[in-house]
Amino acid sequence: KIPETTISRLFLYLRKVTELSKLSMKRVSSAELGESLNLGAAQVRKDLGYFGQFGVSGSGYVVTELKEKLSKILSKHKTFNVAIVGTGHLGSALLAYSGFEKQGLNLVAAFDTDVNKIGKQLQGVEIESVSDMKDIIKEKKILLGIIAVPAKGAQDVADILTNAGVKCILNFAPKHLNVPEEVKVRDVDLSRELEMLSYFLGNGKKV
Amino acid sequence: KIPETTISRLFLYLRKVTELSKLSMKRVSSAELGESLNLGAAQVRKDLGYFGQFGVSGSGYVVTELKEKLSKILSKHKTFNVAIVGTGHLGSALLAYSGFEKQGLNLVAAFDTDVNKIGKQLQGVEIESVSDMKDIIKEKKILLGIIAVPAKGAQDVADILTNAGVKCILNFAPKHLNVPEEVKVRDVDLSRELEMLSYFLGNGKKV
Ligand SMILES: NC(=O)c1ccc[n+]([C@@H]2O[C@H](COP(=O)([O-])OP(=O)(O)OC[C@H]3O[C@@H](n4cnc5c(N)ncnc54)[C@H](O)[C@@H]3O)[C@@H](O)[C@H]2O)c1
Ligand SMILES: NC(=O)c1ccc[n+]([C@@H]2O[C@H](COP(=O)([O-])OP(=O)(O)OC[C@H]3O[C@@H](n4cnc5c(N)ncnc54)[C@H](O)[C@@H]3O)[C@@H](O)[C@H]2O)c1
Repeated sequence: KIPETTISRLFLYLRKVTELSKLSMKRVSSAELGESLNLGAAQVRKDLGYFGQFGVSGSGYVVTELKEKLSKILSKHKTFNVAIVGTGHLGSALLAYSGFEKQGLNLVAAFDTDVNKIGKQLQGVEIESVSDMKDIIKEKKILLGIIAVPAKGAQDVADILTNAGVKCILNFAPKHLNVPEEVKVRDVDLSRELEMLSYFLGNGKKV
Repeated sequence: KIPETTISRLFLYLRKVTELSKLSMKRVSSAELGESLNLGAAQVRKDLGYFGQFGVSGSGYVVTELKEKLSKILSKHKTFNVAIVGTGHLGSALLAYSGFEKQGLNLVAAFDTDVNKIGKQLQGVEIESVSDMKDIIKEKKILLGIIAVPAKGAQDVADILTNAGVKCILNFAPKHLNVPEEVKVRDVDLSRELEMLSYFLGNGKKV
């Protein structure tokens, strides 16, 4: 299994080689690739080594080849359909977030239980009823579900999403979700960040 | 220096002893405290050990005493004033978020550069001009600044906040901030979460 820190660094390497290819650089060594990111050459070789043979030792990597290989590994050429569940304060902010498109994630559906919201358009997406969610997720081949509902509704929503076939869940509700083994959940728990900050404010370095 | 993972666990211990004190439990051992959190007794003792002597070995901790000590360490009795900079989609969602109050964080000011927003009220807070930010931060003794502006404005905002005397910054903009050594920055980088998810969607476990 490839460590998540390695995957995160691959995105950094891809950004670097993309810049280099714009500057018409032909080759780059692992030391050069690492230097701008404060990493050693050995770490770069180890990270890339998880994905097979990349460069010829001694003469570095061919920039265009490395860029193409990394783009494939990081699914840069692929797009995936995404649904947001809960269109309140956070859900509507996320619908307006331009960061999804940059990662090839298309927001194609939004769901809510509030009859005053169902049928309305928000950032070009129609809000639909949660009772139709299972059918729409299958129809639109949605693989990623984003949960922006209160904690008490989060597990029910996760159950519908996983039964409908999503592979990943991005969860903003402060609640641990139980999902089948093959579904990946990423929690964004703002309350944990706030706990660290309030600890630091109360015990901060005396300056 | 106390590890952040220890601080995070202290909040979990505090939640547990708070539940126990509601059930009128008098004592709890480190093993009992750890068990419900899947932690060993040694880990619990080590975490609490950073903060001095808590219990009498052999007979566990006094629930009310432990609760009081942890509340003090975690600044649970203190409140801090907070400002939000940027009142667009994300900033206005954060103004509505009930999680701040639970951590003793009072949202007392909001700032923007958009003349159409300045002077309006949002969730009971008046949106003020960024040009008045330095004075208001000093006047209201604001110690935490939240950055919800586009990446290109984030460093300027951080400079004003740190010059005005904030001690912590919660940064939602996808940009690394340079701040003085004694100011603590927590980045919430959604694009990193999305990178991991798109990698997983493209390479997920074949089920
Ligand atoms: N507002 C923020 O900035 C923020 C920040 C971090 C985390 N969160 C978390 O995100 C979640 C949403 O917060 P919010 O501020 O947007 O709340 P909100 O009350 O503004 O919105 C919640 C929305 O979810 C809908 N809903 C409720 N139950 C549902 C269900 N079972 N299925 C589908 N829709 C349902 C509601 O009708 C509403 O539209 C909460 O769990 C909150 O803790 C919010
Ligand atoms: N929308 C989301 O759900 C979301 C999620 C994660 C991260 N972010 C990040 O949060 C930031 C804000 O996103 P948004 O969607 O709210 O954008 P937005 O355009 O809706 O809001 C930005 C607000 O900041 C104000 N602003 C711009 N420059 C400023 C400055 N120098 N000082 C004070 N105010 C300034 C604008 O007038 C506007 O009101 C961005 O960096 C974005 O990448 C947004």
